[in-house]
Amino acid sequence: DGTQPAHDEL
Amino acid sequence: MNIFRLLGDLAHLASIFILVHKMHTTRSCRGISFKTQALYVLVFLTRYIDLLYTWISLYNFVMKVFFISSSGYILYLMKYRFRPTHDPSLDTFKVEYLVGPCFVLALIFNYRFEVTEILWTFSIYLEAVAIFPQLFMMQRTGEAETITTHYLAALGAYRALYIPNWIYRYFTEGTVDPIAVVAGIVQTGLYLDFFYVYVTKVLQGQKFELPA
Repeated sequence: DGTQPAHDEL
Repeated sequence: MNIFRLLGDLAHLASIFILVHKMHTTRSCRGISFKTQALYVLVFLTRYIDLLYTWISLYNFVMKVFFISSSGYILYLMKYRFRPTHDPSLDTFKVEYLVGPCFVLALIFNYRFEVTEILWTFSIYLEAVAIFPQLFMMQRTGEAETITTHYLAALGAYRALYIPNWIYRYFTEGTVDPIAVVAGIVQTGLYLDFFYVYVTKVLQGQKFELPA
């Protein structure tokens, strides 16, 4: 699913 | 990683060190809302549950472990070590008014209807408003120790610095995270009033006092 932002922040 | 995000994370780290330093040097947690600090523990536990199944980077891992453990340590200090210096009669904001609506919002507005995704979304919404009990407490007492205002300024700067980070990421990577962005703007907005008094009073060497 490419629409979901990667949760790569804090 | 860009400079805004790095500075934001460093401001977040700084805020925690300032808070712990304040408690140790004054041997007191006076003026600090236990409820706000407890909400941060809930925020970190629900957001960083991905520690169990995702690897992003060493930086990301270390920071997440630090935020979970330091927030737990702060609760311990307030609940046990400096308990007599905490006055619950000043810390009266009803946290259920924050936790309930944030959870409902997370159920409605999320990227995917999955347990971990809903917990992540919940943590984003809750973080945006977790400062309310702290601000409410200062509103009641009408003042704050200078060190407490430094803590709040660093904490507010953290999410404010994430905003240029999101703008930067939009232009360099084409990525947008609408949930984080909207909540982050709300979160920063809640500090505007405080920032105004901080800059015009505390940074000029005056005490943080709200007009009666």
